[in-house]
Amino acid sequence: ARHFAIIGLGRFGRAVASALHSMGCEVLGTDINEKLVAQALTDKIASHAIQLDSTEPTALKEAGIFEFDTVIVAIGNYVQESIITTLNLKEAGVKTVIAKASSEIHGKLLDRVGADQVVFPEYEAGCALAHTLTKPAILDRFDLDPDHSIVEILIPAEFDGKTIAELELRRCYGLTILAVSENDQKFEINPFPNRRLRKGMAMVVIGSNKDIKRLPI
Amino acid sequence: ARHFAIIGLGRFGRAVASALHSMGCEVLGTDINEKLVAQALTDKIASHAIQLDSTEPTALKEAGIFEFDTVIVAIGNYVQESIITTLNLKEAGVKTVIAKASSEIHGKLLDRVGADQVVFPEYEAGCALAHTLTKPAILDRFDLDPDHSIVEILIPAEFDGKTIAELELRRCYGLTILAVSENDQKFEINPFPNRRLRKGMAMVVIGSNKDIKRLPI
Ligand SMILES: Nc1ncnc2c1ncn2[C@@H]1O[C@H](COP(=O)(O)OP(=O)(O)OP(=O)(O)O)[C@@H](O)[C@H]1O
Ligand SMILES: Nc1ncnc2c1ncn2[C@@H]1O[C@H](COP(=O)(O)OP(=O)(O)OP(=O)(O)O)[C@@H](O)[C@H]1O
Repeated sequence: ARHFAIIGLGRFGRAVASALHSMGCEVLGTDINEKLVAQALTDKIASHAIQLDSTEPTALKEAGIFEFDTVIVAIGNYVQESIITTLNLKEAGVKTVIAKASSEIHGKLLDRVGADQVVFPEYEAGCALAHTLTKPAILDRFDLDPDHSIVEILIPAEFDGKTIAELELRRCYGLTILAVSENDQKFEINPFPNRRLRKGMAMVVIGSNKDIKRLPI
Repeated sequence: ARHFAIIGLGRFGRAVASALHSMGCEVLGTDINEKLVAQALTDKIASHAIQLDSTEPTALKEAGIFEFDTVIVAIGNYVQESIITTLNLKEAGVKTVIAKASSEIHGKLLDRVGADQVVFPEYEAGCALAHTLTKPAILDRFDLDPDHSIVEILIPAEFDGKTIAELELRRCYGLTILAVSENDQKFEINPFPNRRLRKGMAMVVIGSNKDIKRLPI
C-alpha cells in the first residue's frame, strides 16, 4: 500500500488523511498540537499520529518522515512554519512534497524552497462558488483547457419539450451532448437523439467556451 | 448587475469577493477586523467594505445587508458567530444564505438555522487531493452521479501508438472518448477514430465508474 505523511491536522490535513486512510493507504499524521494528534487517532483518520514540531529537522528524522515518498504540508496560517518545513523535507531528499498555500506570496515562497505541488484550497473553492453564483444555470464545470470545457447546465426554458435531434446542438451551437439527468440522482450517458428534454432536468455538454456562452441560459 | 454581500474576509471570503468583483458584480465585503476591511478596499476586491460584528442584527440592518438577495457567510473557525449570523440573516428575510462550514456538526447547525447552501472548502479540496494521490494516472475527475464520471487520464502504456479505432474503447470498456490532449495546453474535442495515441498525452473519457476502474492505469 502507498505511504503518506501529513504535517498539520487542520481541516484540510484531516480531510486528506481521512480520505487516504479510507482508501487503504498507510497514513502518518503529525501536528504540533497534542490534542489534534490524539483526536486523529480517536477518529481513526490515520494509521499513526505523532506530536512534533516540523520546523525541527531532527524531529522529522526521528519520526521517520524522511523515509516517505510523498509528504503533504497542510499548514496554512503559519507561513514561516510551512516554508521551513517544506525546505527541511526537500533538503532531506523527500521525493514529492505537496504544500497548501494561503496566499499568492505564500505559494511563491513554497515554489522557491522546492515544493513539488502547491494547492490553494480556499482560493479555488471561493472562485468555484463565485462562478456558480454568477451563472446560476451552470451547475458544474470541468475546464479542459483555456478554450474548452465540459459543463453541466439546467435545461433552458427554450429547450423544454424538444428532442435532442430537434435542437441540433452540434449544428447550431457546435456543442455535443454527453449526458442527460433523469432526476436529481442519475444521469443517462450518450442519450438517444429522440430523447425529449424537460425544464428542471440537467444536461452535460462539451465544446468551446465561446459556444457555451451562446447557450440561452 | 447582481449584488452580493460577503461576511468574513478570510482566505475563502476574499476569494469569493475578488472573483465576483472581477466578473462585474456589486460586492459589499464585511468583517469584524478593521484591518481586513481596509485591505479589501486597497486590493480592490470589493466595491464597498464595512467593519461590523455580524452577530449584531442592528449592525447588519444599518449596513443594508438585509436588502441583499444573496449573502455569503465565510466565517469558519468561529462556529457560534457563523451560526448566529446565518440565523440573523434568515430571520430578516434574506432570500439566499450560503455559509462555509468547518466540520460536519457545523454544517448540521447551519442547516438547522436555515442556511440555503453549505460549502466545505477544506474538506472538498482534501478529498480531491487524496484522489489524485492514490490514482496518479487520473489527472482530474468530474462526478456525474454516484455511478458515472468523466475522467481525464494519462494515456496508459498499453495504449501507446494505437489509434482510437484500434482500441475499441466502447466495445471493450463501455467508455466513450471525449477529447485528447495535443500537449499540455490544448485539447482536441471529439477526435477522429484514426487519431493515434501517445504515452504522455492525456485523454478524457465518460462512462460508469465500474468501467473506468477496469482501465489499465
Ligand atoms: N511547526 C509545526 N509543526 C507541526 N504542525 C504545525 C506546525 N505549525 C502549525 N502546525 C499545525 O498545522 C495545522 C494547520 O495550521 P493552520 O491553522 O495554519 O492551517 P489552516 O490553513 O487554517 O488549516 P485548515 O484550513 O486546514 O484548517 C494546525 O493544526 C497547527 O497546529
Ligand atoms: N462576528 C463577526 N462578524 C464579522 N466578521 C467576523 C465575525 N467573526 C469572525 N469574523 C471574520 O470572519 C473571517 C473568517 O473567519 P475564520 O478565521 O473563522 O475563517 P477561516 O475558515 O479560517 O477562513 P479562511 O479559511 O477563509 O481563511 C475572519 O476574518 C474574522 O475576522
